[in-house]
This record gives sequence, C-alpha cells and structure tokens, in this order.
Amino acid sequence: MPTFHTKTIAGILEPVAQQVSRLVILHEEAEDGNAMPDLERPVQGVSKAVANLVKVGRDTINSSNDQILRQDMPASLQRVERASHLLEEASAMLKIDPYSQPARKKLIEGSRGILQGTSLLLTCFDESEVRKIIRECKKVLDYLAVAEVIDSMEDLVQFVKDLSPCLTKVSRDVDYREKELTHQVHREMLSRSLESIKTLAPVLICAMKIYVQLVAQGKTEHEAAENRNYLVHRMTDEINEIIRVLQLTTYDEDEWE
Amino acid sequence: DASEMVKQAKILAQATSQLIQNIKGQAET
Repeated sequence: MPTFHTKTIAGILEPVAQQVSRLVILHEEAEDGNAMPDLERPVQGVSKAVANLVKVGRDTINSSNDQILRQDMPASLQRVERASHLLEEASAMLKIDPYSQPARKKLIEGSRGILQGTSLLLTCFDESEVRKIIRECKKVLDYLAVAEVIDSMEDLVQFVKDLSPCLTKVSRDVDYREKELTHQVHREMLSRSLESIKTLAPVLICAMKIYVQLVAQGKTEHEAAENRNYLVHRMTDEINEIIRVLQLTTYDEDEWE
Repeated sequence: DASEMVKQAKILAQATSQLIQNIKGQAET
C-alpha cells in the first residue's frame, strides 16, 4: 500500500487504497467469479464525484499563478476522468454479460486509476501549498540578508516591522505543516528548526540593537557586528533547513535507504 | 480552494469505496 505524505491525504485515500488492494486479491483468487450485480448506481456515484472533483481542479488551475501546478495538475485530472470512463464501460459491459472478465479487469483498473489520479491531484495541490510556505521562507531570507547593513535605530525599527509579520507567518505555516506530515523524522526536523528560529529571532534583534547603539556612540562595534552576523547566519541556516525539509518526500527517504 | 478540493476528493473516495463494496459483496459470496 502506498505511503501518503500528509495526514489529510492519508485520511482520504488510505481506506480506498486498502479496498483496492483487497479487490485485486479477490479478483486473483476467484478468477472464474460469480455473476456481478448491477453496478450502474455506484458507478454513477463515482462519475458524479469525479465530475465535481474535476470542476474544482480546473477552477484551481485557472485561478492559480503557480506555473508548476498549472503544468502538473491537468494530467491528474485526466487520470481520474479516464478511470471514471473505464468504470462506466465496465458497468455497461456487465449489464450485457455479468460474468465478463474484461469488464472485471476494467473495474480493477478503474478503481486503481481513481486512487492513483486522486492521489496525484492531492499531492500536486499539496506541493503547491508547500511552495507558498517556501516563498514566505525566502522573504525571511531576503530580510536577513539586509540585517548586516542596518546601522541606525530608524532602519532597525523598520527592519523589525518588516521581518515580524513574515516570521510570524512562516512560524504558523511551518507549525501547521509539521503537524500535517505523516513522516516522523521530517516532523522532528521541522520542529527543531522552528524552535531554533523562535529562540534566535529576539536574540538577533537584541544584537542588532547593541550594534546600532555602539555605532551611534562612535564606539568600537567589531565584536557586536560579529555576534550579529553569527546570529544572521544561524537563522539563515535554519530557514534553509526548513526549505529543504519541506521539499522532502518519503521517496527521498527510501532512496537514502 | 483547499477545503473544497479536499471535500470533493473525500466524496470521490467514499463513492469509490461504496462501488468496491458492491463489487466485493458479490465476489465474496
């Protein structure tokens, strides 16, 4: 059975994945089979649900400015649509011959296709959501990059005003994401980096303030600058680590093994 | 939006489960 990357996706697809697996086993065990019941109504239920999902998918594509999503999502929609057609064909064939083997194969292929297509669709959407978090992380990196040129209290106040909402958003989004992941190691990595950032941020502001005050007093600021730069680099490393972990999938882990 | 996509995917998953139960119900008899 496939491993799903987030709890939301797992919650939706794991029960179906188990049923599809069981269906395949049943099909293999009872190749001769009994007569199939009329599947018109449940197949219609699937077709209707596919049509609704495809509509939401198309709306998402049309309203998104994420080029990768716009490029990747149509294939997953086509996958579920093809699967839905296979199920409709199977249902029609079984009406004529309830023992039809090609129809049974289409049922299995169609059920698998629904599972795979929906998984692709949700994963594609999920990856787009991750890219949104990464964009916020990169904004924080951009702000951190200017920390070393701030030498007045006025600029420092502006710096804090700019950085704070961005950092709050990253913190909230990464915290939510961490709770969403099914992969325990990835969760721990995100949690660790996030905690470091929360600790480092006020220390950095304090270090920048000390530097600015020393500059204003015309005193030697070399050590204060070094301390500030060290904190900037620590925070930059942690944000980069978050970006890296956000992009990890369970497949990456398998490859390491 | 995200919640609508998740909602529709959930409905499809349930419809697919329902279909498979119909198929299995027959296969297991």
